[in-house]
Amino acid sequence: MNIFRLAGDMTHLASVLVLLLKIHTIKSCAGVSLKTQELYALVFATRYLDIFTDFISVYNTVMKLIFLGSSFSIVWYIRRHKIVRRSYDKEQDTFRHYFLVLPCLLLALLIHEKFTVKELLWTFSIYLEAVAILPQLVLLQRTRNIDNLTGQYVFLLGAYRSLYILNWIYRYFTERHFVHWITWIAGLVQTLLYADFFYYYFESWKNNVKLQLPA
Amino acid sequence: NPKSVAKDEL
Repeated sequence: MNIFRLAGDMTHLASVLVLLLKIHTIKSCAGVSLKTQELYALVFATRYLDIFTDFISVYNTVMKLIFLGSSFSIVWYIRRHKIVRRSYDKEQDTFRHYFLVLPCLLLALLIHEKFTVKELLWTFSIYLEAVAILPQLVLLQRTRNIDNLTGQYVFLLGAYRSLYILNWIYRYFTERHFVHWITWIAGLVQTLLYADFFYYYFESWKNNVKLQLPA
Repeated sequence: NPKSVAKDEL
């Protein structure tokens, strides 16, 4: 485990815990896209199937359980919690996320490493994670301003993906371990999606103005 | 040969 990988996992953990804490504490999910949260819950559910069959390490298993638990908790809060659900912006969060799920499913059926159910679902989860943030970014554009916790959430997710790319580069040069090109491309696409958000996030932070995304 | 895909990652 290299520092990039550990830092990446920690920022990813922070992003979901920050979001869960915000929703639990202020009993509000204003600015949060339920669609993105549902997509992430699906990403984890289809990627962590091996949690019961392949034991890699305590760390690996514990982190998978935390990610599964937190992502499904966030979906539960927004859908079911009597107070939180009132602050969910149904009219604005209209991204048809099925338009993301189906192409990822088809792509996984076309491009994969092994044609086994577990591998297909794993590949599907890699593709889906790359685009899962889109409903959230669209919602942020629509609601124009970003309350800082949602901004932090997207920022931490972007940081986690960037660190994972550094981790893959590091592993390529040290362990002769190469990441399958499928994972490379999906990971790069995902990170690039954050690039413009990063630009506006830093601009607003530098000029100390409220973060505004251009329409 | 090196393992191909990062299955030990999250």
